Parts: sequence; structure tokens; C-alpha cells
Amino acid sequence: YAITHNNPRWSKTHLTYSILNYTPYLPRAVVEDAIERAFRVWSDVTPLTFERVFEKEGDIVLSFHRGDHSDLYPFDGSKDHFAHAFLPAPGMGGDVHYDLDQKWTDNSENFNLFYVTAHELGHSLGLSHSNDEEALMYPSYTWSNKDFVLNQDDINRIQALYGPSTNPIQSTGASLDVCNSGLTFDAITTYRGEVIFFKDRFYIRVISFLPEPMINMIDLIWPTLPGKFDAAYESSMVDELRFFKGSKVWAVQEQNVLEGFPMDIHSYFGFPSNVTHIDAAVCEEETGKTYFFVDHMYWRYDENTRSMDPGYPRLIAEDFPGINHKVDDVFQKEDYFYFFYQSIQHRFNLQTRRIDDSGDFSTWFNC
Amino acid sequence: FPVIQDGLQKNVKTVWKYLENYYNLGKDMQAKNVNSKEVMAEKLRQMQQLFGLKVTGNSDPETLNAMRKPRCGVPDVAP
Repeated sequence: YAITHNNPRWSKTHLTYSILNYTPYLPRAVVEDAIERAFRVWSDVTPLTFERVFEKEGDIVLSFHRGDHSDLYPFDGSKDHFAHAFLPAPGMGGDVHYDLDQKWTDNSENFNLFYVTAHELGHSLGLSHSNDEEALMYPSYTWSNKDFVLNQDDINRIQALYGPSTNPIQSTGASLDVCNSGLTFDAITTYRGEVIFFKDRFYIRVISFLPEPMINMIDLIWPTLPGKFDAAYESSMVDELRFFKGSKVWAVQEQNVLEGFPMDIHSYFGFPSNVTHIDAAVCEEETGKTYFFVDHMYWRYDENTRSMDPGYPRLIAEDFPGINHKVDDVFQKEDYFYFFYQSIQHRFNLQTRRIDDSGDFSTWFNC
Repeated sequence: FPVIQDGLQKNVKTVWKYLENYYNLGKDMQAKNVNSKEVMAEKLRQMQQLFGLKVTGNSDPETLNAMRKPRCGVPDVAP
């Protein structure tokens, strides 16, 4: 999308930056950290390196201004226009300006300094706006409090200017290599006969009649759910999926998050207050019993009576021989619980109460 | 401003200011013998294309909505 005339870019890959002044709304250290993380968004995917300088003006100067500050783009304290930046060039080129009268935050409230800085630095490095709604360089700020991952469109365009990063660990953006043997998952669940794996902001749907898994963004189905779940399970008797993150639980039916959620796992399931998160969960369809795995212990919850069974927690290894470690993910398929720990899966036979197969997970994806 | 459908004064200002700030509207309007209606519609089409909106050349509700979202101060179309 060539709107930036003759594609201005920096001719060097090592750039310096300086911070001229600060916003009264955030501690200095928080401002400096937000700006440092914003630079890292771009250095992660290009050969560019950024160094903060103190005694002199950097190639890129970041500063807060009030009203007209004599650069043709006056601020007015409103939400119409509160940050801008200049394309690569000597002098004011590359500089980032913020509205001093705007409320800057480091959380989900408007406006998040890290996110706006990452966007403006895109201009500082030569990028124009993108027409990809998911892109960081989309003209409107689309910040949400999820874990930020640079979009593939942004990666493609900045690498068109500076080339790929020399760092072997590439940020994958909108693509995920499910055959990467080092891959681990945030959560796995079944849903109406499918198996859905969750990683960062992506879901991977394994549908029996499709040769390859479907990979896409969780946002597309559940825009209000956070990414990076801890656990998920299907409560098939009520056709619900339940997602866990920290001490919160979300219940969804198809694309709809049920009213009143997220709820607290202590009040909803009756966990003791010292349980701060759930590692993995699975509901045994035949019995209606849901198993919650936390560290080396597990609880059992009766979906019909909606109460925890007495006599729990118990040691996982005692009742699931061979599962002698924490459980990252678990789901049921036919007579088996599939336990995942790091990138290994164990198939636990619910009849014989033994592991009858172990290996890596790639068979699910026809790697 | 024939391209403005709902005629609300506020919307007129929103659209004009937005296109002036981010799509060079003001400068193009100064040229002589300009068909202001067509210039305005063309700018709106440019904006609608970039934002992935239906390209109508009119300031329809979706377009007004997009214009009201917090956004970056860098113009979408550089002079």
C-alpha cells in the first residue's frame, strides 16, 4: 500500500533515541519502559537496533507538547489527535510528539503509551498507514489489553524496508507453525466433536474431515476473551465451553460469552482461596465429572450437582499413574484422556487406568 | 455539501476537519474551477478504501463512526 511517497527509510540500522520530557500521568520509569518495549516491537523483526542516549539528541526524539508546538500539527487536548510522528529524515525526522494534555496510561484505559508509541515509531521508521484492520499501523488505534503481537502486515512492510531480523527467533505474527516440535499450547479442549488447540492469540481447529487444521485468531470468534488462556474444557451436557485465565472463568456458547462472566473460580466452582489458577481441565462426558489439574493436585467437580466432590484435592500421580508431573493441557477423546506436558502427550486409558501411549502431538496436525 | 446525507451541522464539521487533517482536503479545494462536490466525494472514497469501508463517496454512518475513533495524527495521504 504505497502511500508514503518514495519510501523514506533510515540508511543505518543502529539508531539512537532520546526522551526530551515526560507526561505527568505516569512515573518516569513507566514511560521509559513503555518506550523501550515499543522500540523492541520493531527491533524484534528487523536488523534495526535502538540505543537510548542522554547527553545529546537522538536520531528519534520523543517529547510531550501542549497545543500548538510549531510543527503544523497542533494538539488541542481532545481525543481527535493526540500523537504524531515524522518520517525518517535529519532534524525533526523520526521524532514522536505526544499531547501533554492527554491522559496516558500503561493499562487498558485510553490511551496506552506503549501501544501509541509502537504505532508512531512505525512512522518514524518509514511506514505509512495500513488498510489491514488488525495491523498496528491501521490509522485508528485498536489497542486492547491483550498480549501484543505484531501483525503479519506490519512485519511484511517493515521488512520490505529493512529486511528480516538477524535474530533466529522470529515473531510469528499472524502465522503459527503447528509442526514446530518445540510448540506448547496454552489450552486444549474438544467442542462438538472437534479438538481446538489454543496458543497466544490463535486457535487451531482440528476437524476430522479436513486434511489440515484451521488456524486463525481467537478474536474472530470471541473478541472479548483474553488470549493466552491457562485452561479450557467443554461441558457438553450444557453445550458450553469454559475458559480459564488466572482466577477467572468465562463460559461461552458458540460465539456468545454468557452473561455475568468472567466469574471468579472460587465463587463459581468453590475452589479454596489459595488456588490462583487452573493448569488444565477436562469433563468426562459419561460421568459429568470435571477434573481440574492444579500443580500436582487435582479436584473433581460434579457438573450435575454443580459442586465439588468431597475428598479433594488428591495427588494426580496417585489416581493417574504415570502422570508424575504438572499437567499443561488435557482433553478427552473416546476412552482416553490426552495429557499434555510441555511438548509431550500421554494417552491415558480410562478403562485400564494406565498410560498406553506417549509421543509428540504432531500427529493431530498431520505433520 | 450535497454528499452529506444526514445534514447535521456537527457531522459536516467532523467530515470536513477529518478530510482536511488527514486527506489534504483544504489544499485541493483552493485550486480554481474545482468541482467541490467531486473533490469531497473523492477524498471520502480514499478514506473509505483505506479503512476497508464500503466505498460510497458519501459520509454514511459507518464512515462517520470510523472518523470518530481515536487515531494517529499523521495524515493518511501525505501532501
